[in-house]
Amino acid sequence: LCLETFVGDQVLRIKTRNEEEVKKLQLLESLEHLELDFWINPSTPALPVDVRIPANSVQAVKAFLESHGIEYSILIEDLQVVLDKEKQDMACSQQKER
Amino acid sequence: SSNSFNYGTYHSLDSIYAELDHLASEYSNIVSKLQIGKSYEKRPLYVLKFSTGGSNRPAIWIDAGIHSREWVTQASAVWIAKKIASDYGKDLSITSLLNKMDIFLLPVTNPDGYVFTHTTNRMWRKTRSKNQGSPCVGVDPNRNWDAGFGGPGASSNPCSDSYRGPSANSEVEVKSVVNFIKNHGNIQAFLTFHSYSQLLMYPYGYKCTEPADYAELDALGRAAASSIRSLYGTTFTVGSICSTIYQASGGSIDWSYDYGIKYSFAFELRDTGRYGFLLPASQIIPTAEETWLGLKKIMEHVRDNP
Repeated sequence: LCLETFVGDQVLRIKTRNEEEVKKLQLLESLEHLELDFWINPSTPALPVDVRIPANSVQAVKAFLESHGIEYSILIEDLQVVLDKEKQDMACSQQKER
Repeated sequence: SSNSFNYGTYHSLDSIYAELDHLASEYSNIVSKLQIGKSYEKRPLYVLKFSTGGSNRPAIWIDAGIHSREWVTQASAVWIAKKIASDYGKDLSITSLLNKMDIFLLPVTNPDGYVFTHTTNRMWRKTRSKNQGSPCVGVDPNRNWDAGFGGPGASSNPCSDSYRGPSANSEVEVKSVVNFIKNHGNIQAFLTFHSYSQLLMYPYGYKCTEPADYAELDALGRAAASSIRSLYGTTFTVGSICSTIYQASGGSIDWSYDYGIKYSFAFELRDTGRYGFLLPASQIIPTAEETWLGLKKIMEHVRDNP
């Protein structure tokens, strides 16, 4: 088991405006080859959807959203950068404890 | 001593388990450690029992970390354990509660997943059980309870993060909790911690109809959310699982409610998505502090409305 890295993975926040857009996201969710990880699943239009997108799928997903006029913003630009910081903070804190 | 434990950082499973021992030793008059089972990879499932005596008293169940990547929940649970133990005899509310009831706290419901998030994949959510006929590992333990099992909002695909498992209670982590609750026979509240989204939810998730105790649960949920907000202004949305997030079957509080435990609530702790599962350690203590206020509000209501 090697450490799984998330270099270039992004977390997008997607804002759906109607049921039709929710259905589009559910369709996206069903596309297994994209390997999307929904941190918050598509449900009702009022709630934003947060989804982690592997680096290889980022362009495809953004193109899908843009072609359907679905609004999104980037919550985490590069997940690995945040994970590295978390790891560093933990190591630092453990060092201090010692 | 638990005084040397840093509650404001994330810890390995070994370190959390060592801290449970410290707490049980330091507060041996009210805290004891029980093992309610073993995980798929044979790690112990430890519960802290807070009790001032009596036999089979009414009790409150609290668990955290059923989804392993939700690190703030396990961390908050350990902080809350210390809070309950150290407040007994000092805080009137918790003292009167423990003079009447017991509290059971399971800080790491999914230890295999938790270890996996530390060693291999920080984003792991499920258990680590092998799925026959599939290369994919793990079951979503919060889709595995016997409550509308296999219905909407749970996947039948072993590779999905919300895979429900081959059958209800197939996961030993779930089955161990179910057995414990059933064997105890006098659990009055079932409270579970998740993150993130800042929600306080009651049943149902597997269906979109209101529970029989809707009015009381909704009012209590709102009172708890108001207590949470009173500390740092953190706002929690209150409602049924189906109305606040989405229809999801096989969830723990649906099972506990249908089993007869009226006060069944699921907390989704901080934040609302700025960091999500990667909540900085600097927010652990504020999160635990505000959660404690909401938890206390619910526990007081349970104490006063047996």
